[in-house]
Amino acid sequence: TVGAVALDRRGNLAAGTSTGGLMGKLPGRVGDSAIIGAGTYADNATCAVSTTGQGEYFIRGVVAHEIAALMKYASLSVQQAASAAIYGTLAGLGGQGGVIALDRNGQLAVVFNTEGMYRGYVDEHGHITIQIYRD
Amino acid sequence: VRIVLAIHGGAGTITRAQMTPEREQQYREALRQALQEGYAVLQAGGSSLDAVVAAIRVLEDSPLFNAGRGAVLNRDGVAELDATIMDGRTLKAGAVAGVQTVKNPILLARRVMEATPHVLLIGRAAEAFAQEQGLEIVPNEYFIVPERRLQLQRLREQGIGIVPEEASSTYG
Repeated sequence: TVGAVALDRRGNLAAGTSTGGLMGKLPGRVGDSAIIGAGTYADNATCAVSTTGQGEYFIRGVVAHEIAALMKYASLSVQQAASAAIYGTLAGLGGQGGVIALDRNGQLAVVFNTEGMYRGYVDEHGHITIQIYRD
Repeated sequence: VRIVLAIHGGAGTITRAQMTPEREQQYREALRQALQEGYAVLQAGGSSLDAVVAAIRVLEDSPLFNAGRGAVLNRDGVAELDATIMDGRTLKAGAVAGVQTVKNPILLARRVMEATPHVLLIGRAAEAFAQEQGLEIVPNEYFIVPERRLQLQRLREQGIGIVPEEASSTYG
């Protein structure tokens, strides 16, 4: 799975996700990447989210929307909300994966409960950071 | 300092012990290229939607990631692709699932969002819509790289279940 979240000069957030799903999946299986609120979500009032991992669990936990909901209704920061969704909801269901979530102030949360996740980000000055492993 | 664009590939059992320096460099270059393409859009005053699409297209075209070319295969050895996009300003969204011939599913998801009253199109109907919209169509073989064929073969040989509860590994 691949995904991206962005914040433009007008303060607008967007999120996108694209995937081939699970190796050896049953034909016709649809994962969270195609389900709004499960693997992808964006709302200028809260954050933009893209996820990767075991899609069935992200669907059951409605993980992407939960991050936005925790920010909206519980006033959590994007980092707190993303951590709660991955280490709480997703892990609680037995799922594994990760998330990138960007709020309207340009604060980024990168959370995963696996050994690694391919990831990177660029700041407003064009400085690029790329990471792969947990450390 | 504000972050303006972030991207991800798959999450899973990714450790230094499993990665050669050459392979790691390939991943880093692909991720860097995706960030540069997306950032260039934002720097030119483009929208966050355009930046997201620009970054994801790079990753879909790279054989390293499980999306577009390089996608994993279903039980029948076919690449079936899903993609979604969402606009935080309007809460509009577009998605496609189970497409097998659309080169860049993220472009199709965006057309669903912008050119239909719907959110999700699937399978053959989604592919017919892609043709109507003039998107690039490719044979399914375009998406399939030798490494994925081998992975599916190993999966079959090991008799590993395909539902998450039974799988010993995932591919994001």
